[in-house]
Amino acid sequence: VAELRDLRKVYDLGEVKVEALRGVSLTFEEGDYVAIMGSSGSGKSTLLNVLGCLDRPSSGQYLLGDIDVATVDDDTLSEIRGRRIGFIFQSYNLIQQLTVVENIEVPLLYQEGTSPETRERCIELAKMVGLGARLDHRPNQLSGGQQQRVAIARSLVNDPFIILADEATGNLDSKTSEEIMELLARLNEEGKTIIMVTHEEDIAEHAKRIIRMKDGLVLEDSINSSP
Amino acid sequence: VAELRDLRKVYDLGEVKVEALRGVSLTFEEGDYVAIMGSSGSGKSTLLNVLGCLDRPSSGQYLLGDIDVATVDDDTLSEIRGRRIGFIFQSYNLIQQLTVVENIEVPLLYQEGTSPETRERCIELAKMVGLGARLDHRPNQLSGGQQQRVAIARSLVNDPFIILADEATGNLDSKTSEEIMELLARLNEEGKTIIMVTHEEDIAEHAKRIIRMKDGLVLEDSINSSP
Ligand SMILES: Nc1ncnc2c1ncn2[C@@H]1O[C@H](COP(=O)(O)OP(=O)(O)OP(=O)(O)O)[C@@H](O)[C@H]1O
Ligand SMILES: Nc1ncnc2c1ncn2[C@@H]1O[C@H](COP(=O)(O)OP(=O)(O)OP(=O)(O)O)[C@@H](O)[C@H]1O
Ligand SMILES: [Mg+2]
Ligand SMILES: [Mg+2]
Repeated sequence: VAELRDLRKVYDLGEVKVEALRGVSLTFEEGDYVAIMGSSGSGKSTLLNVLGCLDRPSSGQYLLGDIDVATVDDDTLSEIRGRRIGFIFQSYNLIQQLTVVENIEVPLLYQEGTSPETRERCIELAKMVGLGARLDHRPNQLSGGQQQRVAIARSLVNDPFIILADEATGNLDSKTSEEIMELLARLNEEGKTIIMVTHEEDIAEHAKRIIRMKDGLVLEDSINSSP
Repeated sequence: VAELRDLRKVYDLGEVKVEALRGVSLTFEEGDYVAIMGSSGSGKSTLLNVLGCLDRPSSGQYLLGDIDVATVDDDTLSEIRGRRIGFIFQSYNLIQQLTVVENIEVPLLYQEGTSPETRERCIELAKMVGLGARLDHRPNQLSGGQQQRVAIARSLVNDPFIILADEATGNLDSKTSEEIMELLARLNEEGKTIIMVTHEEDIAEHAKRIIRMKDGLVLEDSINSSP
């Protein structure tokens, strides 16, 4: 469902170039459940941003379905992203002026638009992540873990094929983390592809496959023998 | 060194009141090393904000040293905070327009001011958290874990008595987390009081005392028998 071929990403800051990805080749099948681990700065978020069509590679190919993402213009890329991909950002990226429900609705504004039915769906998603009593709160009135859960709910509103999660339980206690992991497991059983970045081994244990990165390269890519 | 007596914090949002702290009484001695755990939304960050003089309680007392924080005006509070407390925020609160070194310097601007010596100190702190190659980067050019490390370095620049850390390793891989935990252990041996919020048992294990919170109350407060 997604294939990266010798992918490279260089951030050019003038006098300094940062090689965030230095030749990554990976294939993801439909229904995969992958954990990506690696040290801070090893390129995990950059990899996820390329997979999520939020950033274009400096060189190499990214085939999503049978589309070579490099050949596609920005509007089409935006369309693909909105329809197929749900993204949980490492820093949530919530909109401060919008409430919990409105934040969850945001991806719909770019796609099908909103309606009483879609608003109901957003409320359901908020309840599913335990925020039923916080629907009208704004991000600065929420705890860190509550904000993270809004980001999780938002990533699901478009019923995406692929869910990209960057440290999605980094601010959640073990019980709430477990609830989120059960949710992801259910979504994977329904056929969704899940690619999550995590630094916690217990979280990675839920995945079927574990990829370890170091300095912009894939160090290891193996089946999880004990999920 | 710090004492909370029947502390309460209510967020009043008009029609809804959120009782974030519902009567917390705790005493912290100099040189304490405390981990605070509890579910998402249980009041941990709110407690830390009150301890860090970033927020005033709705009722109850907070005695810092022998000063009743409620009797003190905002400027004095600001002064106490700047001199004695180092804070690592759950969402870092870095300034986007400033570089790594400039961000670490920020607390000095409110206290002693900056100089070539203080700039050297900030560079040393950046190196200590592994960001020696990123001194002129801005936050949006850093990975999540790198941003977290800038926040950690900044919390130390005023050589504070008390370090308040809110999920300070939430975005760090295990090796980098270990390095930060060793740094905190050294600071504690030097006599600094460390109060850290964490949801990870392995991180809490480094502390000498573990406090567990639930729904705005302290559920448990015990010596860590296996640090
Ligand atoms: N500014 C605010 N206005 C209204 N409610 C707030 C505000 N800040 C926090 N709250 C609420 O107070 C409660 C406690 O929040 P707090 O941030 O202390 O939780 P926490 O234990 O740090 O959670 P987490 O582990 O998710 O970071 C939460 O239910 C939250 O929704
Ligand atoms: N916009 C940018 N400009 C310049 N350098 C960048 C930019 N974004 C990331 N980098 C650099 O690219 C490298 C990889 O960053 P990335 O965010 O992918 O790391 P990561 O593995 O997600 O780290 P973490 O675990 O700390 O979140 C880092 O060294 C970082 O400093
Ligand atoms: Mg990252
Ligand atoms: Mg918190």
